[in-house]
Amino acid sequence: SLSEKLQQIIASTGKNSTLTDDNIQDALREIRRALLGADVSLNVVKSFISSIKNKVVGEKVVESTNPSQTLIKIVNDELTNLLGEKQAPLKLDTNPSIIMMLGLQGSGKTTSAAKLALKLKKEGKSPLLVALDVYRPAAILQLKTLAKDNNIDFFSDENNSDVVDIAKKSLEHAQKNNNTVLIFDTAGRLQIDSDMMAELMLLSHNFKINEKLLVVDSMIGQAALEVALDFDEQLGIDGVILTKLDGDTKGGCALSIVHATKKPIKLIATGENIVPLEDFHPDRMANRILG
Amino acid sequence: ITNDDVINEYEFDDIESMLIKADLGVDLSVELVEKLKDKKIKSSQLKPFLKEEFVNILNNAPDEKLKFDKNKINIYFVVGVNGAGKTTLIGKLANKFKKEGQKVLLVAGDTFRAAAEEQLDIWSKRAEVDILREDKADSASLAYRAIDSARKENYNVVIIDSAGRLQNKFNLIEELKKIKNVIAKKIENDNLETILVLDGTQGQNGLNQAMVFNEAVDISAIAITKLDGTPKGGIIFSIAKTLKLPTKLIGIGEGINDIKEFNKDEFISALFD
Ligand SMILES: Nc1nc2c(ncn2[C@@H]2O[C@H](COP(=O)(O)OP(=O)(O)OP(=O)(O)O)[C@@H](O)[C@H]2O)c(=O)[nH]1
Ligand SMILES: Nc1nc2c(ncn2[C@@H]2O[C@H](COP(=O)(O)OP(=O)(O)OP(=O)(O)O)[C@@H](O)[C@H]2O)c(=O)[nH]1
Ligand SMILES: [Mg+2]
Ligand SMILES: [Mg+2]
Repeated sequence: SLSEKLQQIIASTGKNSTLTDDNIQDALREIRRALLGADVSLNVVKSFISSIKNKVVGEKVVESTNPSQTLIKIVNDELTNLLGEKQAPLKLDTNPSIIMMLGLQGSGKTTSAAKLALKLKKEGKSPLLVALDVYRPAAILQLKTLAKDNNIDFFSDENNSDVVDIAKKSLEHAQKNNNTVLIFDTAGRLQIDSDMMAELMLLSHNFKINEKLLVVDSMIGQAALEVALDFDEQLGIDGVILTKLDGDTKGGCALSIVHATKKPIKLIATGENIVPLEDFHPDRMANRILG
Repeated sequence: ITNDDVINEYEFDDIESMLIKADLGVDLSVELVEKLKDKKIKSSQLKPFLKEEFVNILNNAPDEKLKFDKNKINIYFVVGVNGAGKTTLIGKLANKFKKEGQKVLLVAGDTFRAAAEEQLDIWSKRAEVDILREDKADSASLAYRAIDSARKENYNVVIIDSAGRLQNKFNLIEELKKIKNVIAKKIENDNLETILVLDGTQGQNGLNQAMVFNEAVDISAIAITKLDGTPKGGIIFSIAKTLKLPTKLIGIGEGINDIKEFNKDEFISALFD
């Protein structure tokens, strides 16, 4: 683990285990290696390391009686702070409110949409799942099945390939049906696909979307930084849902995304079964990344 | 950099950055840059040297194409984590074989996820091939029956879909072993390729995936998807180096024709783009 490696580095100087210029370099290199190994994007790692370096120099780690522990604590605290405040809530202050799920292919949007609906139901809202993925084979059936199996209201317009039109109809349906929150499930797309990005922008312009949530697979690699930045710059995201955290990936993308976009990770998914989405805890994520 | 100039420290950093950003992983990237330094590679030799290194790393794995013999039954068992692109890959592969005149049977082995069978069914219609699907069926028995059908009805390609599963889910991996054992026992003179589908956008966890899936069901081929996005899929290098698993297929889009046989030189050139 990182803390063991740091202990070894500091112990190896043999000089009453204090932190010297030499072993600070080695320690920083080890921290860098751990963060890259956890899939934190390179540019984010570089800026993180330089801020740690300043803290190490500034915080008298050198004089501490247990420098490796102090160092690990600085890293953990800095990581936790950067990962953002605990529980950034969903802003659903209009009636009805609209949440739009968006992101790369296979990241977990459809599954998370159903889980989000369950969470909202528990909070006394009346969610409507809206099938706006008109491309993927059986996408509408997938969302319809999840809705039906979990007693969630559902809207689709099966032979309509115009997502703006389907969305308009879903709003009318929501009014009649007294749904207070609409959850738009959209097709997976590449942030470099201008036609597909235009579709999201069209939805964004035609409707007041309270929450644009970027759904990210926690296993994502170095691309996390540019993907998040690109989606945010083109569309403006309000928050992130990190999925598949029941896996054993370190999930360093969490740091890349928050550090780059300054948008919060609002919710997390930890399994295939449809249960309410859970809150994001920055301290737990920090421990996981440094694991 | 002027031709034949010595590479300076900043330039070494740039090279290391490029490798890390391509998801090669920090250890392999550092190792390659150290090699460049040790051998005092000049900047004009840089690209050819790196290309050769990449080829050497990939050559740790057997240099093989996807197994196929038109006079045998060719069985492809497709596995991988959730959302990697298995079902879509199967649709593309089915289409390719059908266009080459083969008789293809798809097996809807994901009996768990919502609309999984329907999704594969739509692909079977697009590729104009047959599909074996049955509500509430057990995946292992579906695979068993599919191979029986293949013998009786002269299919020479059988492609078996499976539910996505994360590698740390012990019970799901055990289930996969069971399906593989059933297939393995049913094989007579047939070809079997066990394909691990890897999401090209993922990071270092891909090595762990490959390790666990390989240990569980003996992977014979890697298929890496979503390379039409910005990520480079560099994880296949440590998979070739550490596990000696060959990459045989790549997915480059969501359309039925967006599949290619893996080509080392093309893949390596793309790293420099
Ligand atoms: N283990 C696990 N699997 C998940 C989680 N979230 C989603 N999945 C699975 O990941 C796969 C992809 O999920 P989807 O909801 O279809 O993803 P999507 O983003 O809607 O995919 P596209 O619409 O094709 O872009 C499915 O097998 C889901 O069951 C999670 O938190 N944990
Ligand atoms: N851009 C791009 N998208 C792809 C590629 N391959 C698959 N996809 C998309 O990725 C998403 C997931 O694909 P699936 O085939 O459902 O993945 P899977 O592994 O079968 O998923 P589960 O069965 O849920 O585990 C779909 O939206 C596909 O269209 C590819 O090569 N490029
Ligand atoms: Mg979906
Ligand atoms: Mg599938």
